[in-house]
Amino acid sequence: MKLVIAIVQSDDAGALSDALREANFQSTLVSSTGGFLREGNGTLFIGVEDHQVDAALKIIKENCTTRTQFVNPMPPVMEPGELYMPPPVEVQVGGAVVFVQNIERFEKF
Amino acid sequence: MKLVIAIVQSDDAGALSDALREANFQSTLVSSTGGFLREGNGTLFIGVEDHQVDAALKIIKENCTTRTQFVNPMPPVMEPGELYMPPPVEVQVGGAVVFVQNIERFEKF
Amino acid sequence: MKLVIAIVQSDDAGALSDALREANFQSTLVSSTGGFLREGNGTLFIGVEDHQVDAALKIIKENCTTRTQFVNPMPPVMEPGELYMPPPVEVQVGGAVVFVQNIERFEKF
Ligand SMILES: Nc1ncnc2c1ncn2[C@@H]1O[C@@H]2COP(=O)(O)O[C@H]3[C@@H](O)[C@H](n4cnc5c(N)ncnc54)O[C@@H]3COP(=O)(O)O[C@H]2[C@H]1O
Ligand SMILES: Nc1ncnc2c1ncn2[C@@H]1O[C@@H]2COP(=O)(O)O[C@H]3[C@@H](O)[C@H](n4cnc5c(N)ncnc54)O[C@@H]3COP(=O)(O)O[C@H]2[C@H]1O
Ligand SMILES: Nc1ncnc2c1ncn2[C@@H]1O[C@@H]2COP(=O)(O)O[C@H]3[C@@H](O)[C@H](n4cnc5c(N)ncnc54)O[C@@H]3COP(=O)(O)O[C@H]2[C@H]1O
Repeated sequence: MKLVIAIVQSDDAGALSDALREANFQSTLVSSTGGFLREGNGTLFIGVEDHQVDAALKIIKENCTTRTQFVNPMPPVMEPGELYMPPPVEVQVGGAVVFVQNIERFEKF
Repeated sequence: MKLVIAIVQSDDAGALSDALREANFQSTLVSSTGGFLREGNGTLFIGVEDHQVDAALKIIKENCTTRTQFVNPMPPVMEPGELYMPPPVEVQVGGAVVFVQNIERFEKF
Repeated sequence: MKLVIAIVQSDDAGALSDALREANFQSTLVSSTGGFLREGNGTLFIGVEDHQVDAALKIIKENCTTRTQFVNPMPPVMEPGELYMPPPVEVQVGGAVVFVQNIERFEKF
């Protein structure tokens, strides 16, 4: 058995939990904080059989890869009657950092 | 040294911490959420000497095994004067999922 | 790659995160509770290259070692006009418990 530890953005943690559940993977989510941005993120602990590690990593990749999103910046304050919609801005979101470790023994009580 | 990671129900986490302490095991509790039921549970990290793993697992088993409890369901809403107490219902509670991993190095500062 | 897990006092967790960041170590902080004192502490997960383990442990040691601090105890309640400042008292603070584990595989998505 292997322990897959995936550190993901808070926004992706729900979708990832769902996708893992649908593929019959069990997981446990812990709230965490990034050391650099000091923003909340999520750390998932996923115990999987040795032969399932690649399948679990594929699900993490599909649901959490760093991607570009277009967001509409707040329009600047204008004089009444003036209207200006700034163009959407590209930002990077998502991403996953994944550690795979060995589990020497597994028990269920 | 080994790291024992025990995922237990929130209600059992306190009793388990007490039992470990009485047996002179040190532990650290982290709040967590189950991937399936999305309910709060507890994840205990317990660093133990190699020869103490079985003793620690025995304490986890004694305090967290899945067991049947009888609970009184809410009585249905009745007409005034009528009284009906539904029979107690059997539910499953407790349970522990336990991973044992190797620790290559241990330091205390 | 190795996973360094450091359990430190809450007061030291911020300074330690800063010191790690300045040395270009990445880390993730999880809130936790000690099994004995039942007080809040912090558990840091730090993935480091094999050859950087000693450098990471040195930073943890410098920022979290158990040390003596002098604190001013609350002055006792006195009669009006009386003033008595008890001498400062020595208390132990800080400390770090550190586990180093192997990481078999590391991925970034
Ligand atoms: N080796 C490791 N051990 C333990 N946890 C690890 C780790 N590598 C990454 N993480 C965790 O994953 C989160 C995302 O990391 P990522 O490298 O994708 O994304 C990082 C990276 O792109 C950037 N970053 C981090 N440190 C940096 C630095 N010293 N200089 C420039 N950019 C940095 O800021 C993003 C957010 O970092 P943050 O620390 O808030 O959040 C991190 C941290 O919680
Ligand atoms: N796809 C599915 N279909 C039907 N029933 C399902 C299911 N997934 C889970 N369950 C049931 O729901 C219970 C609660 O799961 P949950 O994920 O909320 O809470 C879990 C989770 O937080 C953790 N856990 C269990 N196995 C794990 C693993 N392999 N990796 C990480 N965490 C695990 O331990 C808690 C208790 O697990 P336990 O197996 O005793 O009890 C499980 C299991 O009986
Ligand atoms: N049975 C006992 N009798 C007398 N004194 C006792 C004791 N158990 C603990 N202590 C003392 O209380 C301090 C706080 O323990 P606590 O469990 O709250 O907080 C602990 C716990 O969260 C964690 N920890 C220590 N050893 C651990 C282990 N083997 N596994 C998991 N977590 C551990 O590190 C924190 C600091 O530990 P540290 O050893 O520096 O400091 C410990 C120790 O000096």
